[in-house]
Amino acid sequence: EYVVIKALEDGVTIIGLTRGEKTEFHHTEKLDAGEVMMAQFTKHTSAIKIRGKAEIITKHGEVESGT
Amino acid sequence: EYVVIKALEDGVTIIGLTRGEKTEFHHTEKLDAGEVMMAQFTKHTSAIKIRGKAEIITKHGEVESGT
Amino acid sequence: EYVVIKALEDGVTIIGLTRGEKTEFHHTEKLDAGEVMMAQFTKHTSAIKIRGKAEIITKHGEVESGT
Amino acid sequence: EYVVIKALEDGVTIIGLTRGEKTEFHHTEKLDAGEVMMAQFTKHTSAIKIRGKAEIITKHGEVESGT
Amino acid sequence: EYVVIKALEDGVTIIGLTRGEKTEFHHTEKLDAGEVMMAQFTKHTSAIKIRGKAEIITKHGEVESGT
Amino acid sequence: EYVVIKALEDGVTIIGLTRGEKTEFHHTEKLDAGEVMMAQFTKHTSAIKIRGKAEIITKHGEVESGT
Amino acid sequence: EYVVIKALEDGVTIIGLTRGEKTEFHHTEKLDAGEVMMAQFTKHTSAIKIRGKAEIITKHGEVESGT
Amino acid sequence: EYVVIKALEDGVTIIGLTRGEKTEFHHTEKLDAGEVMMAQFTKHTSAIKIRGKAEIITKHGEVESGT
Amino acid sequence: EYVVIKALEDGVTIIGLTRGEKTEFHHTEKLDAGEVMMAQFTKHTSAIKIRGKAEIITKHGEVESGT
Amino acid sequence: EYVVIKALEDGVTIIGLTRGEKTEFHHTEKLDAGEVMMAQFTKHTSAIKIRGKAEIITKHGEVESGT
Amino acid sequence: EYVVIKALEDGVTIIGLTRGEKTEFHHTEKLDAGEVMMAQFTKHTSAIKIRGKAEIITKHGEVESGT
Ligand SMILES: N[C@@H](Cc1c[nH]c2ccccc12)C(=O)O
Ligand SMILES: N[C@@H](Cc1c[nH]c2ccccc12)C(=O)O
Ligand SMILES: N[C@@H](Cc1c[nH]c2ccccc12)C(=O)O
Ligand SMILES: N[C@@H](Cc1c[nH]c2ccccc12)C(=O)O
Ligand SMILES: N[C@@H](Cc1c[nH]c2ccccc12)C(=O)O
Ligand SMILES: N[C@@H](Cc1c[nH]c2ccccc12)C(=O)O
Ligand SMILES: N[C@@H](Cc1c[nH]c2ccccc12)C(=O)O
Ligand SMILES: N[C@@H](Cc1c[nH]c2ccccc12)C(=O)O
Ligand SMILES: N[C@@H](Cc1c[nH]c2ccccc12)C(=O)O
Ligand SMILES: N[C@@H](Cc1c[nH]c2ccccc12)C(=O)O
Ligand SMILES: N[C@@H](Cc1c[nH]c2ccccc12)C(=O)O
Repeated sequence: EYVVIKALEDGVTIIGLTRGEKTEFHHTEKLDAGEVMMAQFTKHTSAIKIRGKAEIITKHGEVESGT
Repeated sequence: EYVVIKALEDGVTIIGLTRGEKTEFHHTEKLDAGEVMMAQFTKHTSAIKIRGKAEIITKHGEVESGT
Repeated sequence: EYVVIKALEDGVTIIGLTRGEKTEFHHTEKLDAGEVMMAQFTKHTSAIKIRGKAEIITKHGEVESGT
Repeated sequence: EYVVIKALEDGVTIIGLTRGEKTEFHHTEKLDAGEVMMAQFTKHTSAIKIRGKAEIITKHGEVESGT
Repeated sequence: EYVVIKALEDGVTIIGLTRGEKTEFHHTEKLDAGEVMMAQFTKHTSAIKIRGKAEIITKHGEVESGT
Repeated sequence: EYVVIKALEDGVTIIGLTRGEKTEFHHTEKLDAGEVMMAQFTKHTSAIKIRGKAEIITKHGEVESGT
Repeated sequence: EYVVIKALEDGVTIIGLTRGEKTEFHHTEKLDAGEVMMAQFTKHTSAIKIRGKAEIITKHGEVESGT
Repeated sequence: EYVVIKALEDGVTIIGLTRGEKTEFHHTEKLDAGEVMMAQFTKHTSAIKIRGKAEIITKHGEVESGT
Repeated sequence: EYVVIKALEDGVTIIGLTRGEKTEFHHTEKLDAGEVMMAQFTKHTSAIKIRGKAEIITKHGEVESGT
Repeated sequence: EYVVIKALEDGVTIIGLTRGEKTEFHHTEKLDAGEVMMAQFTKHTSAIKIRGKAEIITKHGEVESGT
Repeated sequence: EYVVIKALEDGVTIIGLTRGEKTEFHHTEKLDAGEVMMAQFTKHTSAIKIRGKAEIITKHGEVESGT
């Protein structure tokens, strides 16, 4: 399972939250406008949080983050 | 299996409920308007509760939380 | 496998029934109007009962509880 | 595999029949009008019987019990 | 795998035939008009026979028993 | 995998052929008009033969036996 | 995996060919007009040959044997 | 996985090629016009070659051999 | 997984490339016009190359080789 | 699971991010205009980042990177 | 999983990139116009790069390489 994220502005952040009893931020990836990241759920990542304006494509359809 | 949640206002909370005999809140993630979170069901999370106005996309379709 | 439940009034209850030889209530989660809960069938939960007015979305389609 | 049952009148009963060589009633859950129950087939339940007026949603479609 | 059977008259019988070298009747469940039974194929049941007027819903579609 | 057979006349026979090096008849089930049988392929049954007028529903579609 | 064969004339033969290094006929089943046989591929049968006029339904669609 | 082959003329040949480092013909089955063969890929057969005029039905669709 | 190849001219060659660290030709099968070959990917074949005019049917659709 | 990337300009970079507790760049592949790369998620790659103008085709649909 | 590549000009190259910590070219296959290659992802190949004008058919659809 992976999700596709395209930054629509500079400074979009993709945050990986830890799998397990504790839920913390283990990695933040910064994207500039136009950059695309495809990220899986993994042994270490069981939730993903996105800040800033981006197009997000998942198996359940598309959604746009940002205000 | 994961669900996609987009906050439509500030202060939306995504609550993870524990898997197992006891059902308790193990983590609460706060989202501000526009932020998106994708969260899996996991070894520690067998139910997810959402408070505040948000767009929720699951494999069974879309629903909007909030009043 | 999980189901999606959106409370359409205050005081909606989601009851988890135990898996195994005995069938008892092991947890009751209260939802206020607008709150959404996504709950899995698990090692401890093999049946789910809902009281009060709610929108219920499952893999077999939608149904509304309440009178 | 689970089925969704919405009671359309008071006193609907959902009966679990035992898995194994013998077939007996191991649990009867009573539903009042509007209440919804989602029940799995399990290690202990290999057949489910429904009495009274109810809407039943399964993977093979919908059927209404009762006369 | 389960099948859904709705009795359309009193006295409908659902017969479980044994799995294995021998084929015998191991259980007969009687349904009255309107009652619905959902029955799985199991370790002990590899064939199901239905007598009387009933609506039968399976993964291959619907058929009505009875003359 | 199971097939659904509805007898359209009295005296329809459903024959189970043995799995293995030898192919023999291990069971013959007689159906009267209107009776329905759902039969699986099993450890002991790798072929099924039908004589008489019946409606047969399989995953590949429907066919009617008999002349 | 099974195939469905309906004989459209008397004397239709369904031949099972052996699985393994050698390919030989291990069983021939004769069908009379109207008789239907459902036969699996098995540990002993990796090819099936049909002679005479018959309707053959497989997962890839229908074909009619015979000239 | 199996393929369905219907001979459209006499003398159609279905050749099984060996699985493994070497690729050789291990069996040739002759079909007369109208005869149908359903043949699996197996432990001993990893390629199948067809000569003569025949209708060939596979999971990827239909093709007719022969000139 | 297998592909279906129908030669549209004489002298079409189907080449099996070895699986593993090295990539070499381990077998070349010649087809004459009208001949059809169905070939699997196997323990020894992880790529297949086709020269000459042929119709090639795969799970991703059809393509014609040759100039 | 793999993704398909076609460079629409020179100097497109495809970056592999490490799987595991740490998230680092383990490989950068440069593509010139017109070149196509198909890349899997692997034991070592759990996220892929793309810079520059490219057409990206995934199981969730298409997206174009670059500004 | 395999991809289908048809060369639309002479000198098309299909490059296999190594699976594992290091990413290197382990094999380059040259195709002339009209030649078709079907190549799997394997234990040794976790990415495939294509140079020159070719039609590429994958499970996600078609794309044409080359400028
Ligand atoms: N550490 C949590 C992260 C998480 C996943 N899904 C969630 C839903 C709600 C809150 C937290 C989570 C877990 O692995 O389970
Ligand atoms: N602790 C419970 C949480 C839960 C999951 N689904 C539920 C449905 C109803 C009530 C509680 C639950 C469990 O793992 O089973
Ligand atoms: N304890 C029961 C709960 C149950 C599941 N499905 C049911 C259907 C009917 C009655 C009870 C049930 C079991 O695990 O099997
Ligand atoms: N005890 C039976 C219950 C049952 C399941 N399916 C049936 C069909 C017919 C009669 C009984 C049954 C069993 O586990 O097999
Ligand atoms: N005892 C038989 C019952 C059966 C299943 N399918 C059948 C078809 C025909 C006759 C008998 C059967 C078996 O398990 O195999
Ligand atoms: N005993 C045979 C029965 C059989 C299954 N499919 C067949 C097709 C043709 C002839 C016989 C059969 C077997 O298990 O393989
Ligand atoms: N004995 C052969 C039978 C066979 C299956 N598919 C074939 C295709 C062609 C020729 C023979 C066969 C085998 O098991 O492999
Ligand atoms: N012996 C070869 C047969 C084969 C299968 N697919 C092929 C494609 C091309 C050439 C030969 C083959 C193998 O098992 O791999
Ligand atoms: N020997 C290579 C063959 C191969 C498969 N797919 C490829 C793609 C490109 C180049 C070579 C290949 C392998 O098994 O991996
Ligand atoms: N090292 C991380 C890489 C990663 C995958 N998905 C992510 C989402 C967000 C941030 C980092 C990641 C992991 O394997 O889990
Ligand atoms: N050696 C790398 C090759 C690779 C696969 N997918 C990638 C994506 C980006 C960069 C490199 C790669 C690996 O197996 O993981």
